[in-house]
Amino acid sequence: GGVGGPSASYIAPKSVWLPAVKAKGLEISGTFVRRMGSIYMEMSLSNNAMQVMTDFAIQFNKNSFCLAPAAPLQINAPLAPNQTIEVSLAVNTVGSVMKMDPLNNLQVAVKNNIDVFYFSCLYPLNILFVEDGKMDRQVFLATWKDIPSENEAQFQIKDCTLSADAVSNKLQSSNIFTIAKRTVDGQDMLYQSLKLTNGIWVLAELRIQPGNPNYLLSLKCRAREVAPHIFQTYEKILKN
Amino acid sequence: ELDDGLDEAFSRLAHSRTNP
Repeated sequence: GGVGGPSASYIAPKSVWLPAVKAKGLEISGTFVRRMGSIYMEMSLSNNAMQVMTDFAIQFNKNSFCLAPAAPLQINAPLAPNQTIEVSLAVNTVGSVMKMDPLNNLQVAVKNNIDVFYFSCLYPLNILFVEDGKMDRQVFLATWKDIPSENEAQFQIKDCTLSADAVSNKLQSSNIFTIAKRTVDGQDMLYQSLKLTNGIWVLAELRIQPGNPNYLLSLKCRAREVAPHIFQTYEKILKN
Repeated sequence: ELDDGLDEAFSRLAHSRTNP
């Protein structure tokens, strides 16, 4: 949450990625954020073992959107038993590509002085929504026509009571841009665009009917498999 | 505001989507 403005994009709460029982006492919980155009993996590392932990390092497996650590994991002091530290790892998108199932799955290896540990986590696709994702209006109209209807996916966003303008503002904080708004038969139709870090564009039509808490989201994208993940991020952003 | 015909095009799109 927090106050409005361009830096208030949606951040999921931290979840446990590596339970201590699976990692000889090391517990890692984390989340992903996009801040000022950069992606960060924010983690809490807890030492639940009886010995000091040192020599931390992190690696990602190849993944769908080329996520890779932008720098080594910076942990400057040994992690004492019962100690927890917060770490923010800068992440870039110039790693190697390998399509994962699910698409947003990230396999991570973490080592310390005790052993090497592996875990998987899921990142919300909104960390990949770039700041220049506002499509030119003419290009939007042409692209919307050009993408065949087989590539249109529809989803219901349930139990949402925001106005069309509140929806636009909230989504824009997460780099989903409203290009046009029309009211037809009392329904607000928002035309929106976003662009992923790998250059994939997603076009959206969000239909809001007065008195109806269920919005209809139509997504058009040449890469069809991203649509369910985009829907999930719409839900999270709007319900946050 | 500059009328480049796009405002009208978006109106047509919205109408076509609500009354296919």
